[in-house]
Amino acid sequence: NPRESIAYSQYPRPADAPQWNSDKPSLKDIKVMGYSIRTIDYRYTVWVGFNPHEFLANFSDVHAGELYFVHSDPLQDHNVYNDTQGGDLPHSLTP
Amino acid sequence: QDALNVLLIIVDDLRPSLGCYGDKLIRSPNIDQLASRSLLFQNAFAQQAVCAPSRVSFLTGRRPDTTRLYDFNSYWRVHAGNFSTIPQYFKENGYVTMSVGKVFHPGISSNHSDDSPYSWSVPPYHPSSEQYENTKTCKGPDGELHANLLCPVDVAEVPEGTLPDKQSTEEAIRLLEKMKSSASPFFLAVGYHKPHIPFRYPKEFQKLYPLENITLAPDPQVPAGLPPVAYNPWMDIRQREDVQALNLSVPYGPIPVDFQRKIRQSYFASVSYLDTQVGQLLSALETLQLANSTIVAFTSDHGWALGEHGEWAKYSNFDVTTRVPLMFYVPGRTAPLPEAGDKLFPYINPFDSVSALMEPGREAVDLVELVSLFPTLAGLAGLHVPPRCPIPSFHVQLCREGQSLLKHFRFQDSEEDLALHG
Repeated sequence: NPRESIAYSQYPRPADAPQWNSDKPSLKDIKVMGYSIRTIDYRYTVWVGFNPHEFLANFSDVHAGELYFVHSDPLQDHNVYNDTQGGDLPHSLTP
Repeated sequence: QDALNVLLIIVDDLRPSLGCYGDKLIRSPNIDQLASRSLLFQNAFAQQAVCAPSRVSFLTGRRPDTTRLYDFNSYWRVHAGNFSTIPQYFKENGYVTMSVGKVFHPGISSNHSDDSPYSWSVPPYHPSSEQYENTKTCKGPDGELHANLLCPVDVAEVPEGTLPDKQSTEEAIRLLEKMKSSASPFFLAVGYHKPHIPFRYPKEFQKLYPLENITLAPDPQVPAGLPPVAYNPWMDIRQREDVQALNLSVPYGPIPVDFQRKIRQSYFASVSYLDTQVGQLLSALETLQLANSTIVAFTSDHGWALGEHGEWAKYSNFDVTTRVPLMFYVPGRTAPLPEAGDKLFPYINPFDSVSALMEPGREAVDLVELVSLFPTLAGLAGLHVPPRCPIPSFHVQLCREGQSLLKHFRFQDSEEDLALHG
């Protein structure tokens, strides 16, 4: 069932705001990791605190989030993550 | 039954801007022709949208959190674990494995050796003209030579009178000729450099994309709700002389719209140039009577933003940077073997306006991942599919974190595929 297929991606960042090394941070400078879950219906991303020495992502330390629904927003221009905060995001969407 | 050969074509920074992915603007007849003989995955995604981490991930079959390569500065065998690679696995199964062009990312992440000797039976080939890629070989409006982002060239005038991907195609064909008489099966990986920046391509390809036909991205503004951490400030293209001259503000620009259209024009022209290289390679494979015994896999390491969300380059989690072309031609399975005298991969000139619209091949819409390349190629070649990795798997040399895609090669209309099912 295509609905069951999932693709995971990730991207590192050195800080919450864009800076000179945001595109290609060295390992030691990575402070945030963006983890994405994609399905046929949506892309859900959380940008979480990351410890480059322990290689540990802290999913309790969420810096930002993105949620786009493919059908209504195929180009991913309308982030509805914040609209869904406050607990009513389906539990199945959280990593 | 003789083992099937494998030709793995990896294209640097190629997003699915191709005719076979529905892009009506792009002239990519040779890749479209390959797609019409293949199983094409409509929704394939890279695990990280930047060269070395993506390549090490799919060539080892492990996710970046296992290779622990998020930048360019470590070699997984030293830094994370002694993980086997796809070519290494084929080599250990009796294949002659060869690398042409950019397969592993050069430098530390592949031990300054393209992971030789583990992965390759012979020293990897790198085109000599690659050394000029980022030098001042682009003729500017002032008639001087610059190191520009936009770099349509007269090939006769550039150093060595050739370009890296042309040399790679020649070398790959030379290796195919050598392997034709070999008793061993081969695994040949060909890594093309374009459309990676700089957009340095034979200038005649610009004619395929008159500037008046080039639109902006459908959503060229930075979205209001985009968290700043998610935005990629495209610092690499800003280093190029022609972009520097625009005096753009950091981090959001924007780039003047006429220059945005020129970037898009040159990316598309680079794609059509790349298509001719793939066309020559596949035509030679058939001329050497190897097309009936060779699996062809075609993909890229990640996509590229062409102005969407006010972004350029890769370096993000957006679909435009993570989604990649992925297709597999399997002789006699994704397409019937050709009748005597028929051809599967005749070269098609993208300048021929009459090149017929290509019949689409088989397609799969399920979301799949590049990390599935390892188990899928192993399975298609009839090798044992490596076991799934335990978590964690740093101590495990051979395993895979991606699903095998073999289930997608079972086509309703052909009972012989049940064999694959078995």
